[in-house]
Amino acid sequence: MRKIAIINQKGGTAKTTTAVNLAAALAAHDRTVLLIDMDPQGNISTWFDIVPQKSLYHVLLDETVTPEECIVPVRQNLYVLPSTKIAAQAELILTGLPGRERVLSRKLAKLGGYDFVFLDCPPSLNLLNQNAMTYADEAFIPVSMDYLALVGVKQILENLKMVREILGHEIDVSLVIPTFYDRRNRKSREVLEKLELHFNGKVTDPIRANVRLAEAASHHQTIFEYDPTSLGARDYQRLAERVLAETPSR
Amino acid sequence: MRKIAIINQKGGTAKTTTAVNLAAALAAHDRTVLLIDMDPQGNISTWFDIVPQKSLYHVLLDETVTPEECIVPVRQNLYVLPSTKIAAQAELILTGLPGRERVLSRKLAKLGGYDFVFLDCPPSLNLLNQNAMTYADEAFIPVSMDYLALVGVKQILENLKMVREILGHEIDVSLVIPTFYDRRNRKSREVLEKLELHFNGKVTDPIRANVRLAEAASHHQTIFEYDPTSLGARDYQRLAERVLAETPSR
Ligand SMILES: Nc1ncnc2c1ncn2[C@@H]1O[C@H](COP(=O)(O)OP(=O)(O)OP(=O)(O)O)[C@@H](O)[C@H]1O
Ligand SMILES: Nc1ncnc2c1ncn2[C@@H]1O[C@H](COP(=O)(O)OP(=O)(O)OP(=O)(O)O)[C@@H](O)[C@H]1O
Ligand SMILES: [Mg+2]
Ligand SMILES: [Mg+2]
Repeated sequence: MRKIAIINQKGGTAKTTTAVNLAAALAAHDRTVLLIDMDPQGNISTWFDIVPQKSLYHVLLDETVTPEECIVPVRQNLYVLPSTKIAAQAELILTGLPGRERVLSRKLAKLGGYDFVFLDCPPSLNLLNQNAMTYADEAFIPVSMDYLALVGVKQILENLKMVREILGHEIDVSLVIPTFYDRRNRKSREVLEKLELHFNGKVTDPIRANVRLAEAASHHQTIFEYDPTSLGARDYQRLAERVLAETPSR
Repeated sequence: MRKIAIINQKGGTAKTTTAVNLAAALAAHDRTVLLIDMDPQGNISTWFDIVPQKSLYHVLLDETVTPEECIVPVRQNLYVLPSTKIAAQAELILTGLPGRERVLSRKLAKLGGYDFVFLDCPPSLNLLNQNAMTYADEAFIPVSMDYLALVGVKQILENLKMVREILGHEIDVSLVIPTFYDRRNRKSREVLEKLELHFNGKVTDPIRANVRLAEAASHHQTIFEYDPTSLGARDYQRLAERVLAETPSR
């Protein structure tokens, strides 16, 4: 079971779009995939049009609730552990708990039966993110093709280092995923070059800017349902193939 | 002195881009403007290429430090109170303090001498943002032309309501600023229509999608310095004129 945090504290770099479409592509390849929404914005629930009863908040703070009770099937082979805005309260309550950075990994210790678990992380440097980073073994980092996002990458690497050194949990960057790529735009090419220089072979083929990706969310569909021939569908399909190629066989 | 939070917990809606360019346009109109960076990402400092000595963290948590010591002039009539990544620690320390939502307004109580104070807020629902909301009297909400950002607007209104009702501080939405607008794109027009329906006269003319705005940041320039004839420069100029028209004369 691969446990992967999709994380970048810079806002709007396509974390949720990557989480949903990559998970959907892998599910279509007959892998069982769980999406955990770590973000109180609850964009995963909005995307799949689910109104959660029990959510991340209950998993973290209610000893009587198991993760399995909160998990909702949304497509074949694709499941969601949703979040709601009360998860923002979890942040304040967690602060006072012992082992506050590891509550999620304690609660999900027995969770199994999936090929992939993806955590869609909020754009922040908070305890919810630390909980995601101490549960996941790997990080995928979507980076949009802009200067402020590029500058933010250094920050993520420091956060992961902190998790390794101070919290004693091994998590590494597996993939860096360029998003909103537009090859006609010099800035896009420059940012991509810098990422490839810095991360060597970990940088995937870029996800191109494609308005169909944004439209799919408003139709509560994955890109494969909304427009399977679009650039967005092809790019996320290619990303899924790369992830599968790097996944040890079961 | 107008105290205005530029806020939206959805990531990447152009909060920082709006804060920098609107502040610059008003400074060029001979108003004195302070930009407070509430975001541990420190994108305001990155934009103006400043390496802060003292920052928001010290203002919030160090009783011996005054705000004036941390404020840096960056352009004529334009000043910055910078943030650094240690502000993320402030979040955890603030949690344990009495009156934790109002530490900023306590610390800035004597701050004066500016026509405008803008707070560039992080994309989250945390204590730093609550501190911004109990200091500011008004909120400007940049909303990008996409479905997830539109859904997120409801959340901001609830947060502001919480500040009014639970924390007893009056803060209202003054302006809703559509960003990344592309009139060729149906989604843009639809989102803009929905905003105008919901917010009546508070929705400004849109800020159009314009790559020059993104390029300006990497050159550490405002849009007026980088490309004064660009769409971005014209749109932020028009926004500044609207803000000035609605500002009681001194
Ligand atoms: N490749 C792309 N081309 C065009 N639009 C995209 C692309 N990827 C994402 N988007 C759109 O950009 C917006 C931001 O994407 P998304 O919400 O996935 O980012 P995020 O990193 O999850 O944001 P947050 O920081 O708020 O969690 C959304 O409207 C989404 O539909
Ligand atoms: N109108 C626009 N047209 C094109 N690019 C833009 C526009 N406004 C902002 N950008 C670019 O989009 C990216 C996101 O903008 P910005 O960082 O200002 O958003 P933000 O809301 O402050 O993000 P965060 O949620 O991380 O604080 C930046 O690279 C910026 O340069
Ligand atoms: Mg997201
Ligand atoms: Mg910002």
